[in-house]
Amino acid sequence: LRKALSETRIKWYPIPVGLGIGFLGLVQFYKVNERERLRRDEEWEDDGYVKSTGSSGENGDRSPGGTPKRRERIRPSGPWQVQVMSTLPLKAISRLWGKFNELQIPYYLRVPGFKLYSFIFGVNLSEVSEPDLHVYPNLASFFYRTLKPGVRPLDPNPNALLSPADGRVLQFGAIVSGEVEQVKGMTYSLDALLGTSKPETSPNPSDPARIFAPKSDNHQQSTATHKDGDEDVIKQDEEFAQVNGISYTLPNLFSGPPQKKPKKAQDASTTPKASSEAEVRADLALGERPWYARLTSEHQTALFYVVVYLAPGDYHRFHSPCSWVVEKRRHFAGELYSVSPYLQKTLPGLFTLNERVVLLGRWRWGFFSFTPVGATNVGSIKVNFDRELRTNSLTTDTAADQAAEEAAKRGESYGGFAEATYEAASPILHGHALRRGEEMGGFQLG
Amino acid sequence: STVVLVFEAPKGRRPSFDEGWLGEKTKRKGGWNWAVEKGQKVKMGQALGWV
Repeated sequence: LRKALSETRIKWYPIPVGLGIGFLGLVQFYKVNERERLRRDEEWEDDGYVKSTGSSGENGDRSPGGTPKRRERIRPSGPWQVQVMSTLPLKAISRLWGKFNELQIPYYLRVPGFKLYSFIFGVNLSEVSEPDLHVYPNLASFFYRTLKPGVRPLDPNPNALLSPADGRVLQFGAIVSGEVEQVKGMTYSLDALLGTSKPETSPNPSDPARIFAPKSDNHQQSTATHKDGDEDVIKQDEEFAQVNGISYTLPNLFSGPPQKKPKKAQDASTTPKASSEAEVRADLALGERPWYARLTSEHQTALFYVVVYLAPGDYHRFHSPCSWVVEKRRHFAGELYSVSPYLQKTLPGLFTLNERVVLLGRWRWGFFSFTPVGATNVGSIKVNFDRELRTNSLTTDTAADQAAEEAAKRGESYGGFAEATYEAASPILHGHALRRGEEMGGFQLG
Repeated sequence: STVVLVFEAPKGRRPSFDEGWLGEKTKRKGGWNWAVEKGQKVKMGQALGWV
């Protein structure tokens, strides 16, 4: 080696100019590409999306304006369990789980199977309405069981707010600065949970694919009409919307004359009976006193919240906690993470990520909202008085993607939810009336 | 699965001057009261709170 190094004659040659230019061009190209990628990432985060890797590619599948073309899956930050979970196709798993649980169980395996399930998850079989467990053909039907009449007596206090379901109270309190405190001090915005005041309307209620259709012209006209009106009222509206994150007008909120809404009713499958409507009307005390009477210091109100967690063995139908009127619903087709207390501790803003149905309305003291949040095992949320609602559905997911894409084409941001109103259910109450304790719907497997 | 309720309820009225301003009497009266504790198991129809 020494001999070769010392005795070999070194001969220098000039590098071809083309090769040098090519090298410098490659370096420059790499630099520009990297700079562009960083700029796109910043825009991506500004749009409220978390950068995803993999299939979306470097271009991120976005329109030239930087707006995402597709409803991108949000990758939450958190410990490794959360990271692993965020990579899984949770909605597909949930649907598969639902299909699996709809398989018919052999007749002679039903009773031992359901008794084993009850033993593991603590189901009280003496409360089940159907004493013969053979009647339930599969786990899905057993899971959505009904209870014997009278086993869940309602609290006699008419001013009490009832628990909507069997479960465990995870958190409750008052809402300060529009934020709901989650377990372990994690907070999330009320806007993120219930949606902002710019909903996506449904021009054709009968078509599920149109649920995620863009905002209609009627809504814009309505906004313009409001602006032409009394300036003070608009200011009050805006102030309240900022506080509560919901576009409620003051007269509407405080039991005054309801505002005419331009959106079409989504569904009024079951018109409430006259008796229940009268009962709810009496309870809401509509028209008995002017709305401004509620603004005195004696009647100052605040926003409160409570989170009730339903374990797998619990009765999975939910009931109305009070007499109230549901005016609209918002369906957020999000993800389906588990909502176990452990994950609620480790994953901040879990309720704002998961698929949920937000029912907005009013009760005798003002604003009232009821939000069932889905989970991986129970992704299907059923609302009895809303036949159009489809949760954990591939159709609605695709429609949401299309709506996001259309919004991107128009240069608008996608609100993330589909909204429908229940005005047609009752022309007097402008919503669907619910009595306290009345069954509203439930969670189904998958 | 989880159910989240967000609602408006009265905070209660402030005690009058005659009722006093200090100690326990400073608490608002006639407002919202919770009937549950964190982690408590509840049954459907049980009171979560009252006005």
